[in-house]
Formats: sequence, structure tokens, C-alpha cells
Amino acid sequence: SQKAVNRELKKPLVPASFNLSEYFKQFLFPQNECELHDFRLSFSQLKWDNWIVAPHRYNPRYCKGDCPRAVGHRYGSPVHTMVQNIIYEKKLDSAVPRPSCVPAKYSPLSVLTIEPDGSIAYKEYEDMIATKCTCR
Amino acid sequence: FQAARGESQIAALAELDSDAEPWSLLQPLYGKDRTGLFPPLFKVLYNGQGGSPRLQPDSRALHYMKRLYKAYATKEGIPKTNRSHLCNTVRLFTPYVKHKQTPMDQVTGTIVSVDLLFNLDRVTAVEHLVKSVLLYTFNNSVSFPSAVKCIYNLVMKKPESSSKTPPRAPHSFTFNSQFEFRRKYRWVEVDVTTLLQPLVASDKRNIHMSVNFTCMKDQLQHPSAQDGLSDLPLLVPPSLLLYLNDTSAQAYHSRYSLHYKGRPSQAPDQKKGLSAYPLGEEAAEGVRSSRHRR
Repeated sequence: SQKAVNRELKKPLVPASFNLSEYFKQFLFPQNECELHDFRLSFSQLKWDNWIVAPHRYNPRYCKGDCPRAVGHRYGSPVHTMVQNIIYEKKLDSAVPRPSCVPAKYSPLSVLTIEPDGSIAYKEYEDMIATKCTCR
Repeated sequence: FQAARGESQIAALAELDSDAEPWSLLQPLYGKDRTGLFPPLFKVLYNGQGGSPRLQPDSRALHYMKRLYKAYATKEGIPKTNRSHLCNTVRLFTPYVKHKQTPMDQVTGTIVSVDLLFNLDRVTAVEHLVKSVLLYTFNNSVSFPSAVKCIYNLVMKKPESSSKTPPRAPHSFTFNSQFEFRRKYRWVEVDVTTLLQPLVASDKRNIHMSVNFTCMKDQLQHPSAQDGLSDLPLLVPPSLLLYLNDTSAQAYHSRYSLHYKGRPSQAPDQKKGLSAYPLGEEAAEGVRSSRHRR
């Protein structure tokens, strides 16, 4: 009847709480994509400040997040990563995990330490701070 | 078996009381020392030496090394790329002073020698010596009424042999260097690379040397110069500074030090004897010479 048609027309197309931009965002930028995060550490928190004189703050940073499908151009991942992703998504083998978000590049760190014999050492260590992430 | 071992490992970790010192979490769970897996820094953590009591260094030496750190690395601890030095390790040793010096001889102006013993056990086999200096640091910048000329005489001695072996004539060689004290120096460096090179390369870790100064007599005419000398801070025993290139995989190798990796370290020329330059100038000199070398 006319009344039923009017009632139907008045119904909102989408639920009131639905947010269109939020809806599309999941296609444009997947949530918590693989990226670099800070983790500021002071050696006094670890009670190591009695022998590590410098630096006072150390930010090793870390990689966290989901690896999207198009890992190739975005993370410089090898084709193997996309194959692994397909196997994971198609559930061809439940033992195969999703590609992981891991560091791809590091930078060195200089430390000034007091040695057990009381001498003082300035040392530069390789690969102590993550500077870039990738999916593997 | 792997899974089971993993669970036992997790269980063992869980057993550790929650407020245990962090490095104790790095203790080898199987009692077998695996420190070969970690770079030296974590070796210290792994062995739990982080918390072991340690001798406190001399405050002047610590102040000098903090300045060196600021010159070589940023606040976040990233090594500066504009640096000219070839080394990724600098070690400072304070001496065990064997003989106290006696007051200055008024006639010749000689400040009687002092015997110094350095123990270099912390220098590892993969650390190659690039440069070595004796470092005299002053509490506050020293000013002299006029340039003071001194002859610096250093005799390296064989470490004392044990009582069993017959005593031999002290195997020593003398190293003379003349230098001038000008105004306003916070520290004075005496380059001893040629003396230490063979000792460090042959894994000698106990260095025994005696040092004395002979300052020119004519400089003492001026009474204030005499005063300036009597409280000459050179009476304070020097520290030994070793600039080393750590060739291990865990150490950071900038493009400079790659040239020197595995090569006999090319210590800078010794003619200049004393390098009493502020850190900045010496670093600049390093750039010039490395450019020249290249």
C-alpha cells in the first residue's frame, strides 16, 4: 500500500552510526600497517646507568603492524613475500604464517662505559637502532 | 623436543622473581656460556657484569671522555659522520703509580720522574692500535706567564720478571720530546704510539714506564714562571689513551676505518711529539692528513 511504501522510503539506507569515510578508509590505508615505532629507553630504568655513562637515552625503535598485500613496491619485499601472503590468505597450508613486519635497516650506536677495572671505554656498535621496516 | 625445551625455558623465566635485575634475565638458562653469540656490549649484560661492583674512574678522566663522546656522537648516541678519526673504540686507562715524585730540583729545574704501571687487559685481540697518547688533564685551564719549554723523557721498562728468572738489564728505550706550554690548556697529550704499537700488537697487557720532565733552567729566572712550574699540573700522573679500531663484526665500521681494517695500523707520524691541540683542531688535522694520505 501507499503507507508501506512511504514507510520504507523513510528508512535510512545505512544504519545511523555508519561512517562512510571510516568504511572506505579500510580499503585505502589498512589499519596498523607495518611501520617503525619509537621505544625510548633510559639506562637508569634498567639500572645500568652505573656503568653506561652515555648516551642517557636510547631509542632502539621497533617494527610493528600488518603486512598489506602490495608489499613489493611499498616495502621492497621480494616476490617470495607475496607468494607467502597468497598461501596464507588462501589458507593452502595453515602452518604458513602471514609475512612478518621486521627491521630492514639499522644505524650504529656509540656508548661510553666504565669497565670493571675502572678504565673508561668509548665504543661504536653496529646495528643498534632500527631505521627502516620491511615485510618478509 | 624443541617445543618442550621452549616451554621449560619460558617456565624457567617465569620462575625468576619479577623484580630481578634485567641483566639477570639474560643469564644463560642452560648454565652454558653462550656469550660468543653476543657483541661485547651484551656480553657484559649477558654475564651480569652490568651490576658487578666496579672501580670508579678518575673524575678528570671521566670529564675528558665525556667531552670526547660529545665530539664523536650526537645526543641520541649516533656516531657523527663528519669525524676524521679512524677508530671506533677509545680506551682510557688510569695508572697505578709506583714511585711518588720528589719535589722539583731547584738547580736544574728537573721534576723527578714518576713510575707508571698500566694494565691493558680490557684491550681485546680484535682491537688494533691506531694511536696512543699520555694525557695530562688540568682541573682548570693553566696559564703560564710565558711559554715554558720542557724536555719530556720517557723510559719504557720490561715488566718485572718473576723472582725465578735471573734479573736482566732493564730493557728500556728512551723517548725524548720537547714541547712548549702556551696559555690556556685544559689538557696536554704526549704521543707514545711508536712505543706502544709493538707492545699492544704482541698482546703485552702490562705497561711499565717511568716519566720525567726537565724544564729549561732559563725559563725559571722569572719568579712567576718558577711559581708556574712548581704547581705545574704535570705532576699529576697522566692517563693512557688508546685509539683503537675494533675489527669485529659487531663494531661499527665507518668508511674511514674500512681502509684500515686488517692493515697494519698506520699511526700518525711521531715527529710532532706532543699534540697539545684542543680536540677540534686535532680532528681537523686528522681530516687534512687523511685527505693527504688518500
